[in-house]
Amino acid sequence: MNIFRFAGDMTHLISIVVLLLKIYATKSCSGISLKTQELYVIVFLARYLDLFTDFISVYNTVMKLVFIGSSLAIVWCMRMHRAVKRTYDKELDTFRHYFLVLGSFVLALLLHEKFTFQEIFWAFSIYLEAVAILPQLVMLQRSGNVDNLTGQYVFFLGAYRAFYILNWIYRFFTEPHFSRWIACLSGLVQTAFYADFFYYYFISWKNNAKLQLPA
Amino acid sequence: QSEAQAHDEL
Repeated sequence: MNIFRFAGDMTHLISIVVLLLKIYATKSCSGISLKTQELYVIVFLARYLDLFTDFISVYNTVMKLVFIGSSLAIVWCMRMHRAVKRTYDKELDTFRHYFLVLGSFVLALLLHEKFTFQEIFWAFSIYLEAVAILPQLVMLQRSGNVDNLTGQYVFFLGAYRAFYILNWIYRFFTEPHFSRWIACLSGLVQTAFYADFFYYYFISWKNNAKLQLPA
Repeated sequence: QSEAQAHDEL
């Protein structure tokens, strides 16, 4: 594992901690898209079907369990916790995420490395992760005002994707048989979605102002 | 590269 991959995993972890912190500390999930969070649950469950069949490392196994567990905990809080669910901005979170699930699954049936149960679900999870942030980004755009922790959450998620791209570039030059076009192309698409957000994030950071997205 | 290692990322 190289430093970029590790930095990517850590920023991913930090993003989840920031989100949990926001929900637990403020007992509020305002500005957070439940649809994006539900998509992440599906992403992790579909991708980590290999938890019991392929062992890579203790690190990988622990991280997989953490990602599955934390994403389930977040959705549980937003749906079941009495105080938290009252703060959910349902009317701003109207993205039709079922189409993303359906589209990703059809794409996985067409484009995959091997026509096996696990490989189809792996490709599905990669495609779905690429678009899973869209309901959240649309929600941020709609509300315009982004609170601090929500902004940090999306920032760390984007940083995670950027580090993964550096990781692939590094692996491409250091490993003799590195080719994984499904993950890399989807990763590029996914990172591109963050470009707009990053632009406004850095402007607000530079001006030391509150993050605001144009309507 | 073995199959298991093909998905060594998270």
